[in-house]
Amino acid sequence: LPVIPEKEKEDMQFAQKYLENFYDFKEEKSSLFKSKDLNPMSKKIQEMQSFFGLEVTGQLNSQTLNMMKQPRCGIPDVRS
Amino acid sequence: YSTFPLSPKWNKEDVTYRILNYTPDMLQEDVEEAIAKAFQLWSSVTPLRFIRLHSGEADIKISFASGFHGDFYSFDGPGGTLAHAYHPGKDIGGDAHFDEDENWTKFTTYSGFNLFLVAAHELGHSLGLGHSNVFGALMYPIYMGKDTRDFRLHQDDIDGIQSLYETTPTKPPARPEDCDPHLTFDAITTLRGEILFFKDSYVWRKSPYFRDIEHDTISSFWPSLAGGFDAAYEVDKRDQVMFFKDDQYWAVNGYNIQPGFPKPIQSLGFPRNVRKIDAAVHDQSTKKTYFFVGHRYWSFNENTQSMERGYPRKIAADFHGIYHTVDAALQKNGHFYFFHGAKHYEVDVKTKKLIRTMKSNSWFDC
Repeated sequence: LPVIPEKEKEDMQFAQKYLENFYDFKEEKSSLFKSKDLNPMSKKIQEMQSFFGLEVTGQLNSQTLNMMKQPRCGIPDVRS
Repeated sequence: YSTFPLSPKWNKEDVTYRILNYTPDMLQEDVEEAIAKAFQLWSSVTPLRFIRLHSGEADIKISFASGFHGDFYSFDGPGGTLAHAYHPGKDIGGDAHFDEDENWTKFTTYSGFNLFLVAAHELGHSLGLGHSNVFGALMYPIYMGKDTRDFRLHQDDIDGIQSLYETTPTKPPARPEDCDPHLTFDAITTLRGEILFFKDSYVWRKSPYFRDIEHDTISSFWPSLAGGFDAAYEVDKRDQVMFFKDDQYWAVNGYNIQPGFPKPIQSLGFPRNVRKIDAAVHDQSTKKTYFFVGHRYWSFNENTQSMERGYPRKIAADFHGIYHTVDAALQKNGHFYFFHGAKHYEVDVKTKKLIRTMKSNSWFDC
């Protein structure tokens, strides 16, 4: 299997933390049954992209990551 | 714009704030100015008034801290999260925390974060606003360094805050006419040779330097003081005027409110059951100040800054002929003037005897 490059792994961890802090993202235990829906992180990325007016892809692209790295207020943008 | 779940807000127009500590990145007066300007942005579009406290419990407490600082949201070192604030409520509610690991600046530079901009955003949260997804709005979550000269709120921020706080401030009562036969006063004091008569948010200024009575609002002299004083008096030796409202008092020197105020009236020696005073007058010759509460009065020694023993006493027992409560009091030309309703009583300072009774508006040559 291809190994995820270290940088990409770091970015994913950073994005996960960002979504936890500001988009009420909670990592769910993987289900035995495969969900038809998008994975929860992609859904949260979409939500974040939509809030900031970025292209909504659900993918952690450079534009999205760049936005996540901007200095910001610590209050969540979206709450449950 | 957005608001917090259940739209919490301050259910009053006078909101207090206190700066608990300072960042070493800036001069203290620059921090104070940035915070005051940030509050001014919001007060300019709402009926809210922000009153700074130097001690005690304030609604909005402002502090700088690094890393873990006693709440659930630790700061993260330079960059990333710059600050956070809590929605209106008790205790931590309304408080604003700034990450001390950032470089705070007075101006917008590449090497730091403009404290005014960040504070204005955080105070939006302290007042009940959540984040806006409108790019360019102050409540947009990302820091955008911009020129802060002549800074104005985005319409989205205005719409947001005005959805929480009525746009039309509660209409102040109209100023009574000078010669209104029913004219009464909340408080009266001398100030540097002039006499100031207070009623609601208005002040009548009678000066030996000009012939006519000048009409002003209290906020035009002291912007952070709300009207509706209970009492006022001048200690001419200290060039100080004291204003009383409910259970607090302020000392002012000219236009400046002195640091450390307001203080609770209990710090003057009043018992806890005294929640407000009706009137106060300072006797320049004895350096004593008389405080009137209901049908009794206290004597305060300005030299020793303590209440005199044997008080409170009945007003009528010492000031013969004064059987009423006192709305406002004044000392001028060797006389005390005690105001009650639309009348006032001229009393000799030494003998404490009633000389004559006049209409309150006689001070305005009516």
